[in-house]
Amino acid sequence: PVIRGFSDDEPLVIA
Amino acid sequence: MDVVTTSLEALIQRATNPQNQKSDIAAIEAFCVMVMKETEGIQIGSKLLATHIQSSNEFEALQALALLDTCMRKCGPNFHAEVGKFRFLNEMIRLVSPKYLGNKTPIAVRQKVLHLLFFWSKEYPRESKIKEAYEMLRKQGVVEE
Repeated sequence: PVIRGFSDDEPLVIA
Repeated sequence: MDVVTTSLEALIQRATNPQNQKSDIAAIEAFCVMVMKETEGIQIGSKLLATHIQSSNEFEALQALALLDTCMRKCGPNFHAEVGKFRFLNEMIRLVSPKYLGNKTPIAVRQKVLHLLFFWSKEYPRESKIKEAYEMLRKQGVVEE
């Protein structure tokens, strides 16, 4: 299973 | 509400006040110092900036973008890293994207946002998400070459 790293960010919004 | 938040809020209100006849240099300086010196100053300051650049008052939004630009120049790599997150960049993207607020945002504000993103993508190459955001805006046709 992919261990989801804790990334304190969100995905890029597409304009 | 903690003292850092209330102080930063008071300072950004002064620095971006639509009634300003000229830049409130003291408030701008004090805001940058607090952002750098206080714990959580970067997180609180960047959140306040994200809010104020979306002001429906064009002059307030432009002064907030100028304050953001000043913080990028003065507050160092930790501030660059905070602005270089999609969480912050998305606020700027929504301002210029016709899918979000783009059509309501004054043209001067849209142009300033795009100029800042372009300049930062060159000035802060380590913040690769800034470049990624700018390239996306170009691909989506939001940026006229």
